Amino acid sequence: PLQDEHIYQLTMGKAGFRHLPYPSDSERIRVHLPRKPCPTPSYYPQL
Amino acid sequence: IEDPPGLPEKTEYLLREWVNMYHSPAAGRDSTKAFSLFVQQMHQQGILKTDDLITRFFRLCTEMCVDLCYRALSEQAQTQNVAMTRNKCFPTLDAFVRLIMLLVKHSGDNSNTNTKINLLNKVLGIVAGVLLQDHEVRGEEFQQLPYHRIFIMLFIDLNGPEHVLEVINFQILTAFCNTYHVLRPTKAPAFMFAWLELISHRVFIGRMLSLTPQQRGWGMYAQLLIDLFKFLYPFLRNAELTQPIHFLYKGTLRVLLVLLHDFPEFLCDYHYAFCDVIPPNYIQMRNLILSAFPRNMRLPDPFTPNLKVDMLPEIQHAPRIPLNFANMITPNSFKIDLDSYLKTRSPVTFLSDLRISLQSKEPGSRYNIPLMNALVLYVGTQAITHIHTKGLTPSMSTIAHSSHMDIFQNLAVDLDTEGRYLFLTSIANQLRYPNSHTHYFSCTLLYLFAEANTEAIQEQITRVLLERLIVNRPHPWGLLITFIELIKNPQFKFMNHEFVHCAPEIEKLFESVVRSCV
Amino acid sequence: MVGDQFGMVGLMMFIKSDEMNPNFLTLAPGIDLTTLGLNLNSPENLYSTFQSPWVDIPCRPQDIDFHVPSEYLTNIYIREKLSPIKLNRYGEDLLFFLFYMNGGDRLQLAAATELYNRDWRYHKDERVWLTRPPGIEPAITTSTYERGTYYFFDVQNWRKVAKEFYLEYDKLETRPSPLPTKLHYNPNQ
Repeated sequence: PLQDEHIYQLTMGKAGFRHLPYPSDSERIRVHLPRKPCPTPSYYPQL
Repeated sequence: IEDPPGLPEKTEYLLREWVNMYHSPAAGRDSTKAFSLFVQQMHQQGILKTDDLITRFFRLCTEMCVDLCYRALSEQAQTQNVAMTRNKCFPTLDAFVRLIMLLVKHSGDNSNTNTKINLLNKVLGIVAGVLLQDHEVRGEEFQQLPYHRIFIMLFIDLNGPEHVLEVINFQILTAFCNTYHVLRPTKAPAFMFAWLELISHRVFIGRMLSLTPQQRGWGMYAQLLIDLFKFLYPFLRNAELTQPIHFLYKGTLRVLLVLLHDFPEFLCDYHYAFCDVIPPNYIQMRNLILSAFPRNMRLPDPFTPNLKVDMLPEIQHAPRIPLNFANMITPNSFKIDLDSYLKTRSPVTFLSDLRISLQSKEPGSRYNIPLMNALVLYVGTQAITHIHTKGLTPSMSTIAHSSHMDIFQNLAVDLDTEGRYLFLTSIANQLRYPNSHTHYFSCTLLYLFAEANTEAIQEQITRVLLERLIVNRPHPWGLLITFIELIKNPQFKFMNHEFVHCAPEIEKLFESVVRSCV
Repeated sequence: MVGDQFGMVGLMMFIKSDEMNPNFLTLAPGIDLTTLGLNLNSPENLYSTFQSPWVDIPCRPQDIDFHVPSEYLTNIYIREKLSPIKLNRYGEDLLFFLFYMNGGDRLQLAAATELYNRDWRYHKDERVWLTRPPGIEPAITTSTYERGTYYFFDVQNWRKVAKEFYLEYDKLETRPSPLPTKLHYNPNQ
């Protein structure tokens, strides 16, 4: 069975999961062409 | 001890000043002009007078940056405008980071690098301290944003092409690894997603595993992965995963795949330490690590008819294991008896006491798995040395009738099903790419199967091999050649065993392997 | 046979419980690791474009910070004075560049819309942009298809290539959807 500390870790992990980092959080601010992710048609090239 | 009166106000004024200077056109290249002006202001305000004031200044700045983020994040709860939050926070956070980088770069003179590194360790420690306190006080309201941004931008800034920083790069890496170890998921679980993002960032991996000479970053990076595996252990072992843990597990697999593809030698070197902290039932993740092999090695197809494993050139060479696993055999009295038994087959009670020695007092596990793993690898490596000193090479005949094999056969016979499963798992964890350990432990597993005095032993050997084969790829080369030998070699009469026919799908699976072998 | 979870029957039960209990992470057979978005056959290293453990696509080139001489960076003095981006003022070459370099981004949609306005059409099956050469009518035109010579934009060689083609109208993308106002900051969020 999970110990109390594991239950605490699960609870806090859930809190972290609600505020996931975004890829652009690891990149310098780009003034002119900031990322604006949005769903584009699947038949458009994604990569 | 409370801050001196007026210091918070002074700090807020200075931080605001710096942010404006950092973003002003007059800041100059890498903000150096702004910095030289700002340092004078810090002097005038007496901030740099004592170590204590500098410490308080950085803590107050960190807390102010954090507060700014929480205010912006609380507004985001209404607006849902995520970009807005980042646009509000990052200019201040990035300015604060640049100030830290410039202070580290310019503190002390260039010959005395200790001042620089001490300041960096201090600042990282302060940010980590604020994070841990925030984590504890806010609980589930904790947010990783400010800390993640500070750490990653500071790391990128300190790894720029600056000679002054290049000279102290290893100490910079060490400082960050220490900080990330302090903030490991078991200590700050609400920060764990940002934490894995930080340690898998392309610049961090590049520095730790590729650019740092003589692989000096490998041990520290391995420690961070062990921190991650230790966090996952209790949840993976129960296999009942919440969505966040499942998400973290998938993220971990992605990072391991990058390491398998780019740095297989790193996984080869530290496989032993990783297997100690990966739950036995997390087969695919363990297979991924055990499948790594040196890039300059070409693995013969395991299905090659009449493959002569013992003729492969690499099979004689011992794999690198930069870990003193012998030291993990405790207590010392047990190690002394073990060495004595290996040499002289005495004390004879050693074998009968073995099962007790391997029991664990840890809640939730009956056996001491790290001790089991260390014992198996230690006895196996001693056996290989022993065989080589006789001018022989490991084979089904040369490994037999030795004190080493006494121990393995005793464990196979004397342990209960759980203990035997863990023992056989320890052996199977050595079945990797062509090397002397893979060869010896492959022979050992086949020998234990051939010499088994009960079918249960043979069944459990089959179980340990099969559960590793039915998961998705990758599969370690040593596992495949062992299983193929077990099925193909008539000496083992494998297909005659009852457990091979225990269920139609199992029978079909074996037959498909037989067909691919034949 | 071994009666507990450490034998063959135990393994069978484990496999079956995986199937029955969705909460059980699929331990056997585990995850198909080729579906995690990493090109495991890539001759290049993966870490230098690794975007994040939570995202199954690598970094785009423009997402990776490289330390360049500060002279290369937009000078802080003129940063506020640069004219805003207006795609209707740019040549086709730049529009195609923005379209192919900004997968999954608002800019890709904007570039597609501008190309559409200039009578380029995106073929959803061929996944290529094409247009009628100016002044050349198709040899055959019906209500559902036409046949003739068209310019295709060849991404590999980065130029327009004339080609005979049997064009079915329903394979062409209609006007690209209007640009979203709400920004999904993070696709995987």
